[in-house]
Amino acid sequence: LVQPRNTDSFDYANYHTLSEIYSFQDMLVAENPNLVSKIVIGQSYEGRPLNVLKFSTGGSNRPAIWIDTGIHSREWVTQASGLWFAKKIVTDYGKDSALTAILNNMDIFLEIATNPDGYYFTHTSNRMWRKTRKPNPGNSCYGVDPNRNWDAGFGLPGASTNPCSETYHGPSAHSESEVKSIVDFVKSHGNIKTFISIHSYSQMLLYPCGYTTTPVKDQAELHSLAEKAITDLASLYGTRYRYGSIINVIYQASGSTVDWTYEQGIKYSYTFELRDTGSYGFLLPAKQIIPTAEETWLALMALMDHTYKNPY
Amino acid sequence: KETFEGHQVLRIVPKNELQLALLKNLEEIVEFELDVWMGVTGVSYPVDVRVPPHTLETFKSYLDSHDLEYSTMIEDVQAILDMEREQMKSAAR
Repeated sequence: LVQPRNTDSFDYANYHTLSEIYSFQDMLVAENPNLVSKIVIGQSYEGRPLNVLKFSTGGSNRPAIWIDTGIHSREWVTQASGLWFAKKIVTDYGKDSALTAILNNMDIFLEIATNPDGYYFTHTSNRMWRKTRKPNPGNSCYGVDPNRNWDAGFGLPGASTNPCSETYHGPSAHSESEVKSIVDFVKSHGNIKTFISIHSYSQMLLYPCGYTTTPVKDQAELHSLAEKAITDLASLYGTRYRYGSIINVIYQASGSTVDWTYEQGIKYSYTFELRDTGSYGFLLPAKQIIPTAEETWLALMALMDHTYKNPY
Repeated sequence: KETFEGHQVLRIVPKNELQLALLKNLEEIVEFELDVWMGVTGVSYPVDVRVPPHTLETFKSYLDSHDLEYSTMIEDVQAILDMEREQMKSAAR
């Protein structure tokens, strides 16, 4: 096997194992020491590092943007898009005026393999695995849905109490180290202004709330920004997204990531469901990775640019 | 390694609120052993579920008996996974 020697020769148009993702992160840091650093925010249940790439041009505790991919491990196009985003940030910094302005004033944090145990398991044992890999005492089924494990409407309808379900919420809020590590990081940072959690598939851009139909106080702004983001996204390949609050556009979902981040005061909290070719669901062919990442990047830029221009 | 020979992904489209309510409870019907890939959203929006081969006929009968329209989105999940694996192997060479 031929290992890529640098991030230029990395194959962004294919899916990669967890160790390849870890190697990529180290290469990107080594190649861009003045822009990228790696932070380990915790460990997964099976002891894997929870790596976050920090893109920063300096300053101290600047307002920041958080992006995570792959919390549902089987949605491989999300981790693959995360790799592409990381390279895009270092490539465009200094060339793209909008991104350069953002990075001259804000930091970007990117967690590419948010559920590394699950991702490893999808490569080695079960491609359909979505949850974490922590055993559930007294039950033969493993894992918790890490997008139902947050302390926002935790345990309400819209998550399962059954450990064998794909939407099992877990024994308590933040019981999963993959979730708790982000919670601790967000709280200790204290200056995150945008939080974007990326899933696939079904082509949606969603904002809080998932556990209640009561609109959030920033609904009007979040809605119009979502419209702008999906319009930009569609400008590349015509991919059409639906957008709105989680409960109105999808279904009741309690304990979800962006409901918690919004309740922490992160106004621009969004979750993506990336493209669906209509044929394969989240088993998206590798040739779809780059188009998916490219179009999603336009929406990410819309969200990041709006945050930069509308400080709060 | 767990394989998925004969598993199908069915796309079901609810036509009314009654069918919508039926689909909302699908995951709780444990005997079908379903894996809901894309959950219930609303009338006319598709729901995708992976069904193992040993419950496929029973599940399809259930759908027919409730007049729930469906199509087969993926005939054999394992065939796609095999292609994906081959693609990764050849890309790594």
